[in-house]
Amino acid sequence: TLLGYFVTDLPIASSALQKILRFATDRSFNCISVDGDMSTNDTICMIANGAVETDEITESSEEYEQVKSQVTEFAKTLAQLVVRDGEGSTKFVTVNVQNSLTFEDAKIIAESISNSMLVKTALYGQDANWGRILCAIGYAKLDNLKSLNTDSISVSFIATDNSEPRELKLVENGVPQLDVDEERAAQILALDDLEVLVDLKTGNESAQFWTCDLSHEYVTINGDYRS
Amino acid sequence: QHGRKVIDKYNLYVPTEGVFPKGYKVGSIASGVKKNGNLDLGVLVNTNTSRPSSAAAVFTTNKFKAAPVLTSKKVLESTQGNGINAIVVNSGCANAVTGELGMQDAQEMIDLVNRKIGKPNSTLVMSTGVIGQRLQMDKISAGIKNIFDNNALGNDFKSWLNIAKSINTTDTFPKLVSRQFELLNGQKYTLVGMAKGAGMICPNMA
Repeated sequence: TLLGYFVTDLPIASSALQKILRFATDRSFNCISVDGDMSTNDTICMIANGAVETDEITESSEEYEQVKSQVTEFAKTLAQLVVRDGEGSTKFVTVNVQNSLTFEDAKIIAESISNSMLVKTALYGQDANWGRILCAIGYAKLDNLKSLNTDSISVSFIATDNSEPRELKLVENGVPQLDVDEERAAQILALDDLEVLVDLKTGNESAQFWTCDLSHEYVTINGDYRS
Repeated sequence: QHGRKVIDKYNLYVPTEGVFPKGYKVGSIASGVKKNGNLDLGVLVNTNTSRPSSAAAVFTTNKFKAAPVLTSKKVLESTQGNGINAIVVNSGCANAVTGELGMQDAQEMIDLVNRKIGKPNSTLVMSTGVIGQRLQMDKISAGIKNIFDNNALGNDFKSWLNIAKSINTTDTFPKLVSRQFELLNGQKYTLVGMAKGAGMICPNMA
């Protein structure tokens, strides 16, 4: 279950607060996956008590967009900590889907990769199994295939430690890179933080999801929860 | 087997200090619901009286919404998010799939806190833990009374860290983030946030 709350001393009108929280959640807590399960209790709430002496923030305030953006970045930080916990996880993985025709399609594809148990076990085992990533993209529950062109899609692992080459291409314009540098792949997959980049080249929208690997520890913890 | 390693997440991700917003106090206690004796009940109270507070929330879209989800939703709908001054959270038992009795238990948690802060319809409730078991209300009620009657509410770092711990279940570390921001007009404000979650995580809240 995900529970969380933010509190602030800023005065924010309740309708503006609801919009800010909804916007922030859609880009943070609604973009994380540890195991693909949705709880009966997931709740994020926010209180603004107005202890700071300043004008109340409403949707028409000059500061509204700024506060919305600050709350969103803050929410991302907190949401990412949940993934970093991940019940025995050893890797924090950013799934970045870019150049999609729509934001919704980018998010659905990112979520599909993030929820794949086989992608997650491959990440745990540090296996550069790009086939499982493509497979998860292929069964993503898209309404139609306008964002997904099998001739233009590229998939890469991205190193997060500033080492070069930063990008290791696995599939380029729909063509698998059969001579993948396995040594470099092993180096990237050994990092605690990873990025999987999917470039759809069908539009300009992008979405990020944060996920983790699936470890033996996860099974140990969840095989014995009620006791 | 390459992946097997131990990461000291507590040291990596848990802060040792923080900056906290004005006008809030928090308290937590081990009520006894968790079998291991860990903190399992937390209360957050708004103490600012300079103007009314506002609140908002997003909830699970799971069809089997737990009693605290339905109850908090009802509070927010009836108040339009105005005048919410407290949050009470328990861990160890989710009060989910508990029917009408579970609804009564969630409401009782809210009523207890409302009475203690002297404001009706002013509290949100959250629960997390095992699904399909009733709350041990004797322990929860005693815990809430204990926090208020012993004035166990504070606004120091330890109080905030402890309330973050009190909402944990199988989490390997408490998730507490605090930060000060500056508006375009130069006014500074503070945000503090805490979350719990380790498994059963792929929320789609609305």
